[in-house]
Amino acid sequence: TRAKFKETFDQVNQTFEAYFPKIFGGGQACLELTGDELLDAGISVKAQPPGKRNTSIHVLSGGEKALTAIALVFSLFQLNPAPFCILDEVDAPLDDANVGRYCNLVKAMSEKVQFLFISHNKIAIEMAKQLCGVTMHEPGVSRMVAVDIDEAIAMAES
Amino acid sequence: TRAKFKETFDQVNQTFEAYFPKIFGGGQACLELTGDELLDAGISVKAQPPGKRNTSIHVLSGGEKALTAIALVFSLFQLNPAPFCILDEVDAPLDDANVGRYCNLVKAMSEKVQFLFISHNKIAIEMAKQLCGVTMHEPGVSRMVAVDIDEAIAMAES
Amino acid sequence: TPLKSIKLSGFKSFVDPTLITLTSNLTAIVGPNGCGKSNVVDAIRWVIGESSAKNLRAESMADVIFNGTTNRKPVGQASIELTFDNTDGRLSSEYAKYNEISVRRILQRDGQSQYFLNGTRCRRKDILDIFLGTGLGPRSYSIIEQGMISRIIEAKPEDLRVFLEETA
Amino acid sequence: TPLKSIKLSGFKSFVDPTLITLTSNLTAIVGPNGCGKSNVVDAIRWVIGESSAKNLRAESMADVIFNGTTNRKPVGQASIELTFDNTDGRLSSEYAKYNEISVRRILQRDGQSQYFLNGTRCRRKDILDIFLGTGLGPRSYSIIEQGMISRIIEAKPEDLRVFLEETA
Ligand SMILES: Nc1ncnc2c1ncn2[C@@H]1O[C@H](COP(=O)(O)OP(=O)(O)OP(=O)(O)O)[C@@H](O)[C@H]1O
Ligand SMILES: Nc1ncnc2c1ncn2[C@@H]1O[C@H](COP(=O)(O)OP(=O)(O)OP(=O)(O)O)[C@@H](O)[C@H]1O
Ligand SMILES: [Mg+2]
Ligand SMILES: [Mg+2]
Repeated sequence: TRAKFKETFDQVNQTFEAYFPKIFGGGQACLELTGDELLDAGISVKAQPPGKRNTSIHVLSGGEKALTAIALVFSLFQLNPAPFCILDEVDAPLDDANVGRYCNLVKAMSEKVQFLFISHNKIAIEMAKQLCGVTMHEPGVSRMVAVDIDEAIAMAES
Repeated sequence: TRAKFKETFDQVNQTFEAYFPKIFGGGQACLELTGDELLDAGISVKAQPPGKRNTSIHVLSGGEKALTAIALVFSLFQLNPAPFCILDEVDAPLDDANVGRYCNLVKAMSEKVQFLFISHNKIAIEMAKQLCGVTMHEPGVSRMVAVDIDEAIAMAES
Repeated sequence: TPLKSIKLSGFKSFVDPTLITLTSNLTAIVGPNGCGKSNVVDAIRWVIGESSAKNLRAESMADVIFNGTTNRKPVGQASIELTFDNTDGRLSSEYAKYNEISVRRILQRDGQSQYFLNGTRCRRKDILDIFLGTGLGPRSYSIIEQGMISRIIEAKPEDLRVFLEETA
Repeated sequence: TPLKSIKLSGFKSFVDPTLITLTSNLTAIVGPNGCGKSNVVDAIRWVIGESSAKNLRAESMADVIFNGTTNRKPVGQASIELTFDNTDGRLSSEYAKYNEISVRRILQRDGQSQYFLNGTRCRRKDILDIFLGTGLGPRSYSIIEQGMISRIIEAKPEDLRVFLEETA
């Protein structure tokens, strides 16, 4: 129904508006409805990194886009926390400072949500409380291996 | 003409077959024509990382796909070395061991080809002979800055 | 932790029976390129009902069954089982009364998938129903595949709306 | 080095006149997310003839002109100039006799792009002709954009054929 959709939209938008400056260290973002009729309007994203004038997501850089998308996904989670969240190398386009901000957000949310994540980045691996190593000692055959933090970092690097 | 296309196809394929095991430390790959008629046949890629049985590129992992594509691009370069080659974060999906192999290939080719590359990875930055830093001290305004290797690595990390 | 364990066997590169036990809310999966990390994510999406081979990087659904290496022959069956901790009763439907829920999917080369809930044969629809409204599903915002993070904001406005409605 | 320098002014985030001099065959461009690295790649593709705004992450071609920050007003013109070392005579056409070739493109908000070869006004086609057969062009295999490396092998067979024919 219209009212239900509008309520959900407003809640996610509010959270997104709050998360974006946290994860970017400033700036602003919001969701916009693309039509007046609530029952079939689409949703578009506006994002403005700190100090910039553009709001269209098309001009954002690779890292800025990934960070904006992460802020949106986490806003959806705030509203309706699914039992777990799986992130497969979402930090690949980020520089280390932004990987740090992403990790802070994940750590904060991990009080309510279970995270399973894949990364080659040392900073992200260090935030894990459990490490699962995967190897192919026998070519083509995956096997799980217990690893400690040093082995995990070495693995990501080899 | 048919003969010209076939000759080009064979040359690129030969180089690709040679490069793939070098960059993967084993395995094999080749190009295949998708039709009998040389004038309009398409080209598809077959790739088999070491020890694996699959040859379809659809089952390759993110890193394996990037590495296969790099081997193909460099094969095209061997045949017809364009004046320069620009690579924008092609190493993002790679683990550090594969970044190392990618760097070895780039270094070897840099005798014939000029490379301009963008990376956040320390190993790739260290292969550069010239470093160009870009900053936005004034938010939204890009400016070039001279950097040395330590500053460049710190920049990639912040 | 809501998701307690993942059991894989004959699924993609996980040919031997493999158990992954999750003991924390922050679990990292690490390893070199091509070792099988994203195959674990595909396994989870497959068992909770993913029906498109293309979305699993496969050309046909039988491609998820281990198809051999230079030293091993292909096998005939893929099986994935997830075990959930349901003590908070969040997973809906008549199974809400169980403290632990296990969801399993088996596929043989010749045929259809078989689904199981706590060991009892069920339909795919029963699995989808369990997760309905929880924000979890084969293509929901709670599972972000490799390389897809930015697609969420690049999506067409009508597709982004569907994403949001899933949250409601 | 074949490419000796890139001059940017009013192009995307490079509002102030900027000169990048290339002194080696292995040049890295580094900096934090969003600082303007990929904009340099867009600048090179634009000046050698890229005609689609969408391929430059822009909605219309005027979007490549610096459109302001919280402290600066937009400007009215974008200009990019590449200088090539042509002592080996590899760049074709009647310009082969020059040891140095500079290619420039200027765009103002109200109108058409203007192209220049060694300071003399020319057509877009003249720029494309110079690079014809060298493997260099706005969409050739010699410029790999961010996130696009794997698309080359995922391309449709007929598209991969076009790529190869460019090499011939
Ligand atoms: N049915 C199958 N049988 C055997 N092996 C398979 C099957 N399907 C996929 N694979 C193998 O799984 C590998 C890909 O694994 P996966 O995508 O999980 O790697 P990854 O650890 O995520 O690597 P990356 O870090 O590069 O993303 C491929 O090399 C492929 O050969
Ligand atoms: N016409 C324009 N005027 C002003 N700024 C612009 C214009 N077009 C793009 N930009 C800015 O350029 C920035 C993107 O730069 P770019 O894509 O080069 O970053 P990058 O250094 O490649 O970052 P990453 O490491 O994340 O890939 C955006 O933040 C955008 O606001
Ligand atoms: Mg992967
Ligand atoms: Mg970039």
